[in-house]
Amino acid sequence: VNKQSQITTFFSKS
Amino acid sequence: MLELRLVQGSLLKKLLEAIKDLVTDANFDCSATGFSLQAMDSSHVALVSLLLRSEAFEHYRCDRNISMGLNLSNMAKVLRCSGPDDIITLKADDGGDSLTFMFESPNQDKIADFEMKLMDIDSEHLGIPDTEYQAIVRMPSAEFARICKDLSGIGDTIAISVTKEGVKFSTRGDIGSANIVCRQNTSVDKPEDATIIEMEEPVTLTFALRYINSFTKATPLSNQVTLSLSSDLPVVVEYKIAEMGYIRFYLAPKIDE
Repeated sequence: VNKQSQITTFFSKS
Repeated sequence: MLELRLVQGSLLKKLLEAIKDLVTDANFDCSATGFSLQAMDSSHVALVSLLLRSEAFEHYRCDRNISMGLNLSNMAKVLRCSGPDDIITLKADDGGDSLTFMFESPNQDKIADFEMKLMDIDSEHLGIPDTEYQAIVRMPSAEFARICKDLSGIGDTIAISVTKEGVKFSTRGDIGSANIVCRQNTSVDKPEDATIIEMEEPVTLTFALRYINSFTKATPLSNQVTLSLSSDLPVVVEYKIAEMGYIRFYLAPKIDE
């Protein structure tokens, strides 16, 4: 099963 | 005081058409570097980052860094009132609560101004790390848009895999499956028709096709699109705007559970 990841998992608040 | 005069006003119009369906409200930031925006879609799956460098403008006055919150669908409506060859000037006063768009026809026989109210938008700015990508594909943007549109008739996801054979776009759905392979091709008359594949390591990533399809609304901005891919990282879909800037879309991959 493919689960959609989120951008915020990879990039953090600057 | 902010005053930005963009001779090629259609660029701004094309930028808004490219992002208005992905992002509802966003802050445009203006600094000495240029006019920029970073925003995520409502489900935080995609991020758009765009920049029009100050050099892109015939006149660029930005006395202090300013962030202007706007509803993008309304801004697109305003920009649609400009002619294809109009010069667009953006004006705002320090501490003001509105942004004025002025449209001048090329021969100066028609001048229109539209004022839009600014909004307070709470947005988190994300740091995008500099990454060496495992594979970078440059190809004609119209070809990429065509492939994404064709595949979206078959399935909901797109697998992009880069090997030494080329770049393969695949999907699968109820009616069957599809694979489209593009090979490196540099023997073209015009550089914008080339497909160039730089690969450090083979990579395969799967994405929601509806987002990629939405990114291809930026196709009128550039003849070429660049896809940067690394395992377990968001893909970057970039349209360069001549020497003037870029629009980059980041899309989080589907991950095997």
